[in-house]
Amino acid sequence: RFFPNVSSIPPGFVPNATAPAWDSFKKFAGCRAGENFDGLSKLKQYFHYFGYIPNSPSNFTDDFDDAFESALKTYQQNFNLNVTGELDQQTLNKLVQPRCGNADIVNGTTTMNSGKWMAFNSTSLFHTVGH
Amino acid sequence: YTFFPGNPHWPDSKRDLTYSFFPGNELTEEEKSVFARAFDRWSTVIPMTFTQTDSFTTADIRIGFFSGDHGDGEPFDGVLGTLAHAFSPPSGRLHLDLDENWVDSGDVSTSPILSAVDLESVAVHEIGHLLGLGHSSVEEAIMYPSIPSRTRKVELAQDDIDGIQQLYGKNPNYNGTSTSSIQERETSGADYVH
Repeated sequence: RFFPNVSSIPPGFVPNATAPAWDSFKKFAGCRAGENFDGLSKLKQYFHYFGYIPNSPSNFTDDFDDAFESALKTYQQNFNLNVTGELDQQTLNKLVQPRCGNADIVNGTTTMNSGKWMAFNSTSLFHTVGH
Repeated sequence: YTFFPGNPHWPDSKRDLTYSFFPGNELTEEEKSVFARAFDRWSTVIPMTFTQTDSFTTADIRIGFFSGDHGDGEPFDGVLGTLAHAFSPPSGRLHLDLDENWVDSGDVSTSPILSAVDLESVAVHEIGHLLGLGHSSVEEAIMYPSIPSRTRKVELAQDDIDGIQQLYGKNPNYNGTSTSSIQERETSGADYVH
């Protein structure tokens, strides 16, 4: 599927109609913690693939659990989204975008924004003195 | 910018790298030239060169288009989704999803194909991985993980340049200004907005 030049593509040309990967995630709009949503395990697998859920159980459940919420917040932080912990429209729009297959978080150490946040919170960058 | 764990990078003895294309893909010269331009964007800012070779097995960097499960444990997923992946130094493996609708040249934003993906944009990003960069949260950066379809982003941002120069130092010929002159020269006639 190589197109040597955009101008060479005839108007109205439609390649083999295949639903883009991750399009099904759009149905999760409005999902909130503590609830169960059919197919949410696919989104957990997505987060696991890109390093946001480090431990892989044999089967992900469809529960919007704490691990998923934590992964979602880290993702929102990394992509400069509002950190709501909810599957809001802005987050879903980003999740379904095509992307590089390399993980954002590798072995918990390569972490984009969230790593800076963790460093900020876990090291003694600031010292306080009581007066 | 970020690095892979342990900051892997090409050793000092490897500053002139070779790259080759998987013969089974039978890429045209025009398709190969997209990668030459992508490599140029990085070699402009760091003291490294990239030269194409016909010997796929001995090349430092091996580029191939593959579909679905292609044997490295990271299967591709068809149209859109994951577009490509690359391994950290000194692996040199760059894999792209054969099922994408890759556009080699022209203004991809005007493509009638909604799932069209600009090949050079993805190539520049993946080369960043081959050189040792991880993903960045800076949205303007090449190393930002996602790119919408029908979007062209090929110019290194300051975040990319800072990261790669931390690994390899600065190209003595690099004057510290934007690399946009490359893009303007190579896309003359196109109407890109940055």
